[in-house]
Amino acid sequence: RTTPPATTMISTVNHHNSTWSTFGKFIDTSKGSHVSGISDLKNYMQRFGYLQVSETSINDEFNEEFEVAITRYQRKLGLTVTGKLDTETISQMTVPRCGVRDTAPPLNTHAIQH
Amino acid sequence: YKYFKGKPRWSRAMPTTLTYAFSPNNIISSVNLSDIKVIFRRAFSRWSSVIPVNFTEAEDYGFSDIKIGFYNGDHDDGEPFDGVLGVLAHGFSPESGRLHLDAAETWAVDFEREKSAVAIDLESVAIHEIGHVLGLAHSSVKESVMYPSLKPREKKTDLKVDDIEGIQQLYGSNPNFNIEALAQSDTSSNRG
Repeated sequence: RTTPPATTMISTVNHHNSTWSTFGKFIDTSKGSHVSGISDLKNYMQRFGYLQVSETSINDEFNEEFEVAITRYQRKLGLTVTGKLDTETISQMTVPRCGVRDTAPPLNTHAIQH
Repeated sequence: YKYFKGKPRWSRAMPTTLTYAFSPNNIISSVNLSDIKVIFRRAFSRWSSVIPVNFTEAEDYGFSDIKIGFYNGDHDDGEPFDGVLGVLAHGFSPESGRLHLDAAETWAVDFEREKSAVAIDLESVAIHEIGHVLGLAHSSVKESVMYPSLKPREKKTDLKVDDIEGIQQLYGSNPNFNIEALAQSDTSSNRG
């Protein structure tokens, strides 16, 4: 008999609404990757004050701007700061929460350059 | 603890009384109104025990300082609710006084009575949102009531030192408040 493959469990399966429940599939996604649905995570980050980009530029690319947003999120919520979509971070994102944004949106770097 | 930009607070002289009322048109039927009122009275008293602000329920919703209501989806304040779980509630910074809860949640006043796996403790959320209405933003301290998330069936109703220091920086201390008693109580709970 073959050994079943190891699986990663997160403890949030029943703790989320339909939008955030899909976040589990992004665990271990890293910078430079292009994964369908990452834009939902970017919208989450935008909503709670960690990312500030125009709605039209929110895409499925895991770029540097998004990595910085994750780092800000981890620091603000007392998580281990890795800049990555690790299990701890994704689990935290799926927990129900207050709708008030956590932090003032970051300054738009493009605006600064101009 | 953190504050909103500009550190807004209720500007009247201390000690003072703020009135609150429930929207007659935006209430839920799954929990008795009398139970909701008991929960909010207790939630307000948590804050009034540490600052020189009293809270009293008003009959006249239109003229109350703090306006509480349960809403579904888009309710015309630019912050639509999203159905079961996800976003649970939001409170506006001083001196707006608006405190909105997502009517789609399974609100619980007693987990012995409400067995749902997605039940949300109304008192914990009420205490958190009152913190916003008074001027506190989200804290990074996980144990504090002003931490932004709350799991289903979780209760978080005791103000922590982080919450108390933050709110007392805005309004001063209730003369009857004793920080040492709180510290002892925390130690006892930890032992427990």
